[in-house]
Amino acid sequence: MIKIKNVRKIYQTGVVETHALRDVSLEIKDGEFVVVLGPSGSGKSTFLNVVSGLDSVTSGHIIVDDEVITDMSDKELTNFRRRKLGFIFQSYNLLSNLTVYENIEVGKNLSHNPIEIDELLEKIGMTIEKDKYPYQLSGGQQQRVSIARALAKNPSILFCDEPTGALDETTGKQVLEVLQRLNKELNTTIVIVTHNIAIKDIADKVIHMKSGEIYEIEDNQQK
Amino acid sequence: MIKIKNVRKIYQTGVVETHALRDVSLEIKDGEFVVVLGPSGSGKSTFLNVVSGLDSVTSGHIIVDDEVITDMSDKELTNFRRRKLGFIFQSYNLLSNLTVYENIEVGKNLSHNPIEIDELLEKIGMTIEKDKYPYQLSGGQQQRVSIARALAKNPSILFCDEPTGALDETTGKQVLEVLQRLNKELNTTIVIVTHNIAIKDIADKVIHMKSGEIYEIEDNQQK
Ligand SMILES: Nc1ncnc2c1ncn2[C@@H]1O[C@H](COP(=O)(O)OP(=O)(O)OP(=O)(O)O)[C@@H](O)[C@H]1O
Ligand SMILES: Nc1ncnc2c1ncn2[C@@H]1O[C@H](COP(=O)(O)OP(=O)(O)OP(=O)(O)O)[C@@H](O)[C@H]1O
Ligand SMILES: [Mg+2]
Ligand SMILES: [Mg+2]
Repeated sequence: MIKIKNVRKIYQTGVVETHALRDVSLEIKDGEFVVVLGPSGSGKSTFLNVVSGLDSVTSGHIIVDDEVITDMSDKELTNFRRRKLGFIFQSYNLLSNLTVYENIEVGKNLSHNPIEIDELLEKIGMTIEKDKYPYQLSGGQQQRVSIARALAKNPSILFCDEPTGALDETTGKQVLEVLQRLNKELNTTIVIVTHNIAIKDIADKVIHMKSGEIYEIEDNQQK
Repeated sequence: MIKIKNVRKIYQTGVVETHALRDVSLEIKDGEFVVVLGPSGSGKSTFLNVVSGLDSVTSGHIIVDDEVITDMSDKELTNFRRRKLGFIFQSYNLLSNLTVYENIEVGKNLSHNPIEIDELLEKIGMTIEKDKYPYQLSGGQQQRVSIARALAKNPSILFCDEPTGALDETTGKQVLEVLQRLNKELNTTIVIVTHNIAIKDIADKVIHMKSGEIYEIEDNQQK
């Protein structure tokens, strides 16, 4: 269960004060497949970053699996994320001096219950490229490796920021099917920010954001 | 006019030989709006990079505005690109120590016939953020700045690699309208790699790629 209560996030840059999140409150149940939609700059990545403990809040509380992450120190947050959470970043964040295989292995080594690397390589269609380095991959290939690394960890909650942004329709669909099966078979909670409207059809809950606020929550109740 | 003749691009990585482009031939007329579609890894970015002189070919010839760019030295290529070409990269490539305004100004300063910065800031909806640095922007905002910088230069040929990948549908449409107007009003040649199928409707020519080859060219003849 993720509880978000009255969260505000304000960035100060010189004279400009950006209210990236304005009094956001929400609950996400275990095993839910949640999609976050909204225009560019509406606060989606910021929402994901504070809920997963990657960034601090200006005010408000966030409780994940009964732990108050807004009260944690940096060290406790790092430990918490390592134990429980998986991330697919909007900018991939691959390690440039590790091959495709080794990047995915990093994810696997962080898990008590990992998923086999060769199986994931096949699922993302990159078995042939496994010894390449990130700079030798296409944009979409880098994105797929970043997805496989997060999946290898087999986390209890997976946060994804635009995981299909660089992918064509077919490859994007394949990625979504993998995420859907993870959610159904392993009850992984999935929170996914996306512009891909096809994803909302498979979601339990669709959160619509605009100018730092949640202005609508659609409950699809797939479960 | 861009003439591409029998172009091959082979990457060698250890034992793996990747044929990123296999005997590609094509002509692009002045003022054409060309869209390149294809699955992840099919060679789209590679195609753009060799045609614009950012990368070398393994064999074949590329002639842009009567200049044989496959015969040019690095210095000549840099000069050629600076004079004639504009780029919107798949990974934005903004300068991290320059603000939004300054990043766009870099584009403007490279032109003999630039477009006004404030006008572009308004077109991309980022007037308020003009003094922010790239790390303070959302993914889609960074992409929009990278677009504005290329437009400020007002080049004769504009190469775009997935310019709307990080944008929601509405913002993406706004960007496409700006590109369309540039093409119609200033006769700018536009070559755009994208997964956004909506873009093909506004194209004069749609190039379909698969495994390093052009397997179909649709001629929409908007002109
Ligand atoms: N420097 C490199 N060394 C080795 N292989 C490379 C290199 N750059 C690209 N490739 C390979 O060339 C092929 C085509 O890559 P390219 O980036 O052109 O694809 P793309 O169509 O743009 O894909 P995407 O839609 O995912 O961006 C891929 O298989 C990629 O792994
Ligand atoms: N470090 C920062 N300093 C200042 N402003 C910031 C910072 N990070 C984000 N912002 C601002 O907060 C707002 C929300 O950003 P966020 O990245 O959450 O948007 P987003 O919904 O993910 O957008 P996109 O769809 O373009 O990725 C934007 O206006 C952005 O400029
Ligand atoms: Mg974002
Ligand atoms: Mg590409």
